[in-house]
Amino acid sequence: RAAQGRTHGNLGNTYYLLGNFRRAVASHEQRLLIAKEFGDRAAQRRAYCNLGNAFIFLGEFEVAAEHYKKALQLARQLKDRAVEAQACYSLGNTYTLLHDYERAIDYHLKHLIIAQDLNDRIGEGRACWSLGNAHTALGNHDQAMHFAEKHLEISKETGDRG
Amino acid sequence: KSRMHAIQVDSVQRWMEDLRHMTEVE
Repeated sequence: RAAQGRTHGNLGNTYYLLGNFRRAVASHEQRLLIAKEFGDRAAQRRAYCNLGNAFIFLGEFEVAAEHYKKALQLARQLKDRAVEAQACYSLGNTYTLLHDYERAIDYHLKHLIIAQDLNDRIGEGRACWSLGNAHTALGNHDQAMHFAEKHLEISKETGDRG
Repeated sequence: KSRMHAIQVDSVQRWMEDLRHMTEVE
């Protein structure tokens, strides 16, 4: 049964990479079911994240957000700060796709704080870029400028010419 | 698909480009 779980996960990932997002979802849902049977929270977290990603490419952003929230909850339970940051970043981007910029800012700030705690300058730069864009969308030009300047500073430091 | 074409935020576009090749491996 455990091997079946891993196989569903591998199939889900393969369908995803092939661009077959409906089949990816079906496989990852099976993977999730088996992970729940075993009480395997790390595997549940992976399945929720993979499901969220697949729903993004299906254009079902609300459903993606619900899955990323489950992944975030599990990341916190597992006390894995890096994957917690990743879930926050995914939620920030998903709420941007939903044009809910206030929520997007909330999650991008959570991502920024963890990136700073973990001394992840690339993550911090991405958070600032995202926050600058969300504030621009809301017409908060002073805040947008603040984050654009931080993004520029970090990009110079990390050698990101783009 | 029309929703996908409406994406204009460059940081989100970049995230999606990366996401397309990202999987949580078993």
